[in-house]
Amino acid sequence: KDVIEVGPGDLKLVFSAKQRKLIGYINSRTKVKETVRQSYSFYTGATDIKQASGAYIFRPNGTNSLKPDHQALTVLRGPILDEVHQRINSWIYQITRVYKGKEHAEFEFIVGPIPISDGIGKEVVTKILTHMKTSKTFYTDSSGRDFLERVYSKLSKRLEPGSESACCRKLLPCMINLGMYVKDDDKELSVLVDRSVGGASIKDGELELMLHRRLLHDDGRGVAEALNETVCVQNKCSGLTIVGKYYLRIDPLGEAAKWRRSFGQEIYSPFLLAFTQQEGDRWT
Amino acid sequence: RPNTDYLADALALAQHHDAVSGTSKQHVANDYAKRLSIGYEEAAKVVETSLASITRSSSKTDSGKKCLLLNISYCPSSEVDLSNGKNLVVVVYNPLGWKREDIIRIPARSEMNSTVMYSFISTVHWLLSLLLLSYKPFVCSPILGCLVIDGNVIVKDHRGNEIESQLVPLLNASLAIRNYYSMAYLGKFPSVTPKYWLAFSASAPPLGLNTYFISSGKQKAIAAPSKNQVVYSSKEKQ
Repeated sequence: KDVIEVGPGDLKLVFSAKQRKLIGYINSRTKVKETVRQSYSFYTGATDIKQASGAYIFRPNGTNSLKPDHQALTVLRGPILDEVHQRINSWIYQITRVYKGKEHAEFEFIVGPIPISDGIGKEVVTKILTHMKTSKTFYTDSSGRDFLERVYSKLSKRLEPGSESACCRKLLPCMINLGMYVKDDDKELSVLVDRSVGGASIKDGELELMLHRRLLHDDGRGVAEALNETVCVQNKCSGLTIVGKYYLRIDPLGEAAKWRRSFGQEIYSPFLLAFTQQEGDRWT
Repeated sequence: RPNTDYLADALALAQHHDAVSGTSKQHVANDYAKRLSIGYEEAAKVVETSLASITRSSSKTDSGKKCLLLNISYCPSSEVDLSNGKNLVVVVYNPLGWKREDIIRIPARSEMNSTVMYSFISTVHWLLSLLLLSYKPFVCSPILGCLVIDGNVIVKDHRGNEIESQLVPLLNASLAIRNYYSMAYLGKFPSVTPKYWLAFSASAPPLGLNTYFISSGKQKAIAAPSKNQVVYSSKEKQ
């Protein structure tokens, strides 16, 4: 069948085998049920001399959505956790996990090396789309402290009139250190991250996180070189590959702050593990 | 000295938005990393000497081995071959002020590098051991040494009660990443590649410890707690 439900506990994620992606979120304990689509895309930045898109100035010149590869969607099920492996393309891989006893979804992403053989710098985002009516308002943390309200407006006031070309709206993603959330009349959708990323919500019910980027132009604001770091292994250099996680949860209105605060701390201070071996009663 | 001042300074510097978001020249990014690495090295000495004095062990070597990987369970010194009754002991420390339960995932591995040989041999041995009805997670053959078939391993808590665990196959992408990190940090490909994650639920009191024992298990009449995987792969044509 096309619809695959994943999750050993109250939380079920619904995947479409045909579209090979997430399409729904159901929590049988809190009775939350929401259409949730998750996808990847990348922005290409403006390259005109007057003001190129770069480290600080984000002037997207178009967005390219990435359809999951024809590779299979692989689901692993077990008593403790279920996993869904998706290969988005040759440089983006995602593992979605739902743990028994936990009511959030864990998304582990592996992005890179971002290809630049086409001569185009790319800023990679993952988008979470719902039908929530969020009136262009979203909330992002400020250095892990309070969540500040943000309202997305079409044009930034600071741009001198006439400098705006139709394609490139100045749209500065916020720096997210702990997470971001949106809410409507009865639900809150929260996303927590395990490192600083860019975050924005430019359409109702939609969140996007900028996970990784590789740029080929400088924006003339002080870095004075393109963000195009490489790593060399045995004299073969390639762009950076990043591995990270973010966590998604939808709660009834007013019940999400407790999870954001406590789980946010647990992301920042995970269990510390130490290993040793025991032979008989001798610990070594 | 040695003390952790240098690490503190390096961490303080790394709070700058350029360090947090990577919006800096390459040499500045390298400088942040270098300062953190120097600070780490010195802090590691502090840990070593203090562990040695706490455990009153004379030689420094007892105080454990250093592991530079982000995930220390990948380091060779944290690998234990569970044959001959050895246990892997996992100590879990909870740095937060409230009781927590979380899923621990550590890599389990097979002795063989080549999958073909591995799958061929294991099939033969698997059939043999099933015939002998004495399922063993290890089979040692004169030619190839011991194969960890990654079968039933048992996880017990500190009271000796068996807790539910699960073996999750480690699919390609994760392996690629694991090799990548080994190369990036150790400059060499890992000696063997893990084939599974062993997952189990661990809890720890506020600011407290807990200990878990992982040992090779015996097949039980009832389905073992770490059920084998049901793998579903949607194929395009279907």
